[in-house]
Amino acid sequence: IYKPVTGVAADSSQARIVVCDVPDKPGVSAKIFSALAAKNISVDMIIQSYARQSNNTNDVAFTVSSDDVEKVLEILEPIAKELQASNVHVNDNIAKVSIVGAGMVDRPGIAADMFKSLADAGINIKMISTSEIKISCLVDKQNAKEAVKRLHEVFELGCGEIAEVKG
Amino acid sequence: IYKPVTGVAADSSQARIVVCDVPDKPGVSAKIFSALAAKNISVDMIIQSYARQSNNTNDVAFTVSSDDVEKVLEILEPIAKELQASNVHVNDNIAKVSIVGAGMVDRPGIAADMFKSLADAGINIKMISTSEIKISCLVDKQNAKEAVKRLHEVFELGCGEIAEVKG
Ligand SMILES: C[C@@H](O)[C@H](N)C(=O)O
Ligand SMILES: C[C@@H](O)[C@H](N)C(=O)O
Repeated sequence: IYKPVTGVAADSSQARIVVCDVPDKPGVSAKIFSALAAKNISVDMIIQSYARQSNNTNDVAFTVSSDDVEKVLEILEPIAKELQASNVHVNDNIAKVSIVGAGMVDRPGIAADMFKSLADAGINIKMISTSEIKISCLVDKQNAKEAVKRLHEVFELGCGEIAEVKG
Repeated sequence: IYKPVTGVAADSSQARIVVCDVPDKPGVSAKIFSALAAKNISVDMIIQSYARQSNNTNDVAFTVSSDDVEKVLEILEPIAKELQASNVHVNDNIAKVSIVGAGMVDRPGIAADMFKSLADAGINIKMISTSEIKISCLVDKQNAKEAVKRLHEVFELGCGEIAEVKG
């Protein structure tokens, strides 16, 4: 049978960092990520959503290896000050759970199925990021195993298809 | 020469929809996207960032074809009411600009280069979403052409490598 989803992956080695309430104007993200790149910090997910209408600020969120968190906070301190960020928020208790598959592009219900299977397990989705062939959700670290098990069942993947690799 | 970025794409056929201030608890995203899937609406990007600490609500943002906006608003109306969303915000003046390349994974500076080239052109980044091999930014529709031109230069792509396809 044809399966739109061909793999499930979980990665609990990362931490989420959010630079909160930065000005939503050109150059701000360039400043944040250039500073990190200059110190050779590898960033995995980058997520920026809708700007708060009221004061035209926005939050820039990203994930890095948990091992890099201290270094990242040092690098960001002067940048956050300069940008007048309200806070640099760190959450180390996260896991990225992803489903992958080239067949997802034309099937509208795949994301809904993923979200439903996490909801049925009582798992809160802390962040979402998608591309054509991959949907990633951040969940609390303690939910990663249960999430992978549920996704494995919902998308009918044989045991061999769980890729417990970095997502 | 080895190029980490192998293509630039722009897609101006989409609109961004944000369901604002929904409860940040399990099942909410499942409800929103199941309703859309039931009516066979194809969703492209889905982005949910960090929950506002104050009242534990969050915004769920996604993009759909501009042709589907009216249908989507009809489908979401009862859902937004049930979830007590503060607003369903539509922005039709957007373009998704993406860079793709399998070589990006191990190079920390690629995202920074992309953001810098948009900043140098005075282009504001309205949303960001990444995967290992792709970085997508939403910009105002009128900036799409300039963004693609700048990215083409920064990543030294020959003219033939611009993929003006749906990103
Ligand atoms: C918030 C940040 O992304 C800003 N909009 C920028 O373009 O850099
Ligand atoms: C906001 C929404 O994503 C919620 N956290 C959920 O899990 O469905």
